[in-house]
Amino acid sequence: EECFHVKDEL
Amino acid sequence: MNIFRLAGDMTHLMSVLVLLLKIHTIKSCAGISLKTQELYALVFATRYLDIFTDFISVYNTIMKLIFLGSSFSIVWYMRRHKLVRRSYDKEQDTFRHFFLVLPCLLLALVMNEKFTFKEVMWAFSLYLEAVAILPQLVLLQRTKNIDNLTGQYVFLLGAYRAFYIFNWIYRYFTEPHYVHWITWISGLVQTLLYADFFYYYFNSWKNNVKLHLPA
Repeated sequence: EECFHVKDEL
Repeated sequence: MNIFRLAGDMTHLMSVLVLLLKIHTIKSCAGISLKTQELYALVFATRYLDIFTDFISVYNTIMKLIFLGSSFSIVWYMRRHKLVRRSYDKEQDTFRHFFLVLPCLLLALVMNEKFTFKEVMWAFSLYLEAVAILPQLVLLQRTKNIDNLTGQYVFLLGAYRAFYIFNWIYRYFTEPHYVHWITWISGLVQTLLYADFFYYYFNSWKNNVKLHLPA
């Protein structure tokens, strides 16, 4: 499973 | 963090500061679309839902607070401040932004990374940000003389997302698994919407004439 998208961008 | 993303965030910050400077110092919002400002407040409100739950970095949190605070205070200024609201041309700023919000919401319900409230809201905020500038661009076409601060504001707002595109390209080639179509397509559409504005802005700067968009 693709690593969950951490929303690190603004 | 890479140089493109930092440049993008700084450009975005500058666009907000230019607008706050204009509204706060000369107490005027002439040429500024309240509809676009309200859409941006909604974009930040739906994108930064996790501001208190997921801590990324001090920088990230501070920037989120700045964007949230500035976008809501600009809406407040344009709606409530007795001096500023007088310079708001309500007759010209007639773009029905509801017709932007609804399609973005429907699209977010269908196209998202995961069907959870936060993920749908996040996708919604990306789609909405891509089209949020439309009321402002329509207003610029209607108002004949575009003052420098307004022109600079729109230019910086468009430039920030262009920097982000370079950031996504950079991260795609340097980080495994970094594939986020929703972000990329929204960001590309957003930047393309500025294309003609950039064209006229660059020409007005090159020929040193007042920025004037064809009706």
